[in-house]
Amino acid sequence: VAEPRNTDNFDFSRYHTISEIYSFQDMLVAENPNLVSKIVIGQSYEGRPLNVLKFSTGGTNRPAIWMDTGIHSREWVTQASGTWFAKKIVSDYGSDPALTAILNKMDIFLEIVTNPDGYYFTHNSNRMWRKTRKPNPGSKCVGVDPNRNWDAGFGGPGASSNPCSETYHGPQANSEPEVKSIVDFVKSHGNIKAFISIHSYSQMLLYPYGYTRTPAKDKAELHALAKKAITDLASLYGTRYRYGSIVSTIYQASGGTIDWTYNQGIKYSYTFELRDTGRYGFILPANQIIPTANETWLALMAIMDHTYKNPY
Amino acid sequence: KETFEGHQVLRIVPKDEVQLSLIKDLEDMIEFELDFWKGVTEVASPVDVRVPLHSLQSIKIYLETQDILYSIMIEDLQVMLDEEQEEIDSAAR
Repeated sequence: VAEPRNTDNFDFSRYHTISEIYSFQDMLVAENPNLVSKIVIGQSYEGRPLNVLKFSTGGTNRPAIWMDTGIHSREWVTQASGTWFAKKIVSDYGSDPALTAILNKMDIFLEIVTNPDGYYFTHNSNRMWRKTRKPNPGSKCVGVDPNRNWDAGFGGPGASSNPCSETYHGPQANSEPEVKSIVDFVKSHGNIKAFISIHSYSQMLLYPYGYTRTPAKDKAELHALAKKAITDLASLYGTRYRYGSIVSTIYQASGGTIDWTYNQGIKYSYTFELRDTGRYGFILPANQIIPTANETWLALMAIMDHTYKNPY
Repeated sequence: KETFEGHQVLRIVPKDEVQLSLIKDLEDMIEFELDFWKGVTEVASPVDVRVPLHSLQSIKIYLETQDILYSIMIEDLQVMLDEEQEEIDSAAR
């Protein structure tokens, strides 16, 4: 197989295996030693490294923006978009004034394959796999929904206690190493100002809360920023997004990622649901990867720019 | 490798609260091995669910007898997955 020799000829318009994404990450680091580094924040249940790309122009423990893709492994357009985002950051730094200003003062952390065991499993065993791959003692069913395993309303309505369910919350909060590793990283870093977890599908931009109907104290600002972000997103191809709090826009979901990050004090906590609205679902054709990544980037820039201009 | 011949993804649109709870009841019918791609949210908001071949007839009868509107979003999931895999393989070659 003609492996790409550098990230300039990495084919972003197709889906890649976990080993291709991991070697892309290493190439990007090697090509940009003054901007990109790789941090391994832990290991998955099956022992795969949890790689986080750090984009930094210096400083110490600068205020930071976190993005993750692929926590639900079958949502392939998200890992593919995350790979494209990584290259976009490197390509635009120094040429795009807004991104350059952000990176001159803040760091960006990007975890592309947030659920590596699940992602490997989708390529080799079951394309429909969503959860982690840790066995559940006493059950024939494997895996926990990593977006129900966080310590925010954990185990409440909006998650299942049945290990065979796709929304099984797990035996206790942070039981999944893929989740615990992020929790530990966020706590040890202590200066993350925006946390964006990217899913698919259904074209929505969501903010806390999901486990309670109590409005987030920053609801007004989060709502206005979400509106600005989806307006920027739609400006490219007219892709229409809905937006709002998780519980009011989709359903009650407990133990969710951004509820926990918001409760940690990370005000700009958002979840994206990328394309599509329901023609292909999780089997989004590869020819939609680059358009999806491009339009999503406009929304991400809106959130990052707002975070940069509104320090707290 | 798990395959999905004959699996269909149905798009169900509940028209009122009664139908919403009837669809929600499906979530607990483990024997049908349903995979909700888009969960139950509110009236008129579509619910997408992957239905294995062995459950298709029962689910369609259940929906039709309750007069619940649905359409077929994906006729045969495995056909789409084969196309996706072919694309990955050919691009890699």
